[in-house]
Amino acid sequence: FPAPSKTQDQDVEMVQKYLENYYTLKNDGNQIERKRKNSPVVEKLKQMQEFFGLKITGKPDAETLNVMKQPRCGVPDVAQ
Amino acid sequence: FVLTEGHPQWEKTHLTYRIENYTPDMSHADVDSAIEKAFQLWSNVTPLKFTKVFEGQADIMISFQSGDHHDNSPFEGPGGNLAHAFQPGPGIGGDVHFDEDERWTNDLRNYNLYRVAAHELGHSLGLSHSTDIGALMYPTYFFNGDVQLSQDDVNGIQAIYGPSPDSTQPIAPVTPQACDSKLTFDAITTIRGEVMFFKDKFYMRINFFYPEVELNFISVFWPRLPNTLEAAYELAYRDEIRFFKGNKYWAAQGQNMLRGYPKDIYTSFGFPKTVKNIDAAVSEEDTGKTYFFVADKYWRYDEYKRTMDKGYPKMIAHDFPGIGNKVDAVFKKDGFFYFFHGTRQYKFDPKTKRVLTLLKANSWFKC
Repeated sequence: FPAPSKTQDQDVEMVQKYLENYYTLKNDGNQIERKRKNSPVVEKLKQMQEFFGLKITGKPDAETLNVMKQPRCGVPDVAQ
Repeated sequence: FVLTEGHPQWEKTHLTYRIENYTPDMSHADVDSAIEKAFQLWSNVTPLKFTKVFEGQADIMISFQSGDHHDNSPFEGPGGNLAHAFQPGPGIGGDVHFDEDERWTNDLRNYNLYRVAAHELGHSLGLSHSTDIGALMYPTYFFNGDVQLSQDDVNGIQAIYGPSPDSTQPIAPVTPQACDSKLTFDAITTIRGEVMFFKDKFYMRINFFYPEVELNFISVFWPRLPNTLEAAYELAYRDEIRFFKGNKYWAAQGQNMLRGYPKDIYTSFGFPKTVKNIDAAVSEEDTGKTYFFVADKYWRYDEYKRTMDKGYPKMIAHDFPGIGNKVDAVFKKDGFFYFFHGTRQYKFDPKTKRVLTLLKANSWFKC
């Protein structure tokens, strides 16, 4: 089914945590920062989408969220 | 494959490992066996040898931990992060931690310890995550019953330690690349308006709202299908897909495998016993006729009457001029047949019985 237009809040949290765990996103706790277009979240999302061969949108679309929900290894995908 | 940053590696080829504690989910013997088999995968293709010790500090310490276990990466409860391992080095280097909040098994249920251990030991030896979905070192968990190093994994570990001194190295599967000009297919079928290509244990899928070619394991959709299918076709009016290998075939509706399969092609379709397998198959929705291609001949089967039409088999070259004598795969779309043989694809018009275009087999992937 088409993904809901607005990513649910818990998905936002999941995206943030996933990128902190596996794509060395710094958690500076800055809510405003997260909303900005070229925020590090967007850059790290693109990095994750490229790693998994997904469409590189910088947005947490359904395909991207689906991969993030899959059980996986705890080692980061990019060098610390 | 990716070598861990800084290329850490063990300077010796004889390494020790110790299982510090055991999960209550499995017997000690099953845990020992899973870990031993996981080490064997890597020692089979390198000069490395692993010896199990029962006390003291081993090079690779293996343990089951929960939550924050005082290394730099706490576990977060069931699901998500299953395990982690540290790169080669002293102390915690090489160690493997499994999340005890997961259920560990030695079968198909989540999560198979042998499968996860095989991945984590790749980290213990100096590998990072691979972007090859067919590689053991791919980050996400997937298990369909067999655990083997892919060629990508072998290339990675041998880039660090070199090959095994024993010349007999196991054949490692290679993940197909959509834009490899030498790509060939085992089988192809339409499915609910899409086209699905099969190669070894993978499917490749194109759908028109998503430009990237989707590549994943066939068993993601149909866990009980064998690898390396030989033919497949869609029976649209029954919303069925039929998969062929050897003299057997399976049927599915969407992702649901239909009960009572596999059946044999002799009883179901009336093939003579001289036919050992089907090379390719395609069904015409408007006529209910299914064409089966076997070596240089083809049969036509009537899906409504459920009998083979009279006068068959006939020569492929006679009724499908220009496509050669052998077919690997075929599907029908927008009134045209697309025949595949090796890296060639023939767009064939059944009305005029002419080949309209000669294409590369992977032309649908817009490389």
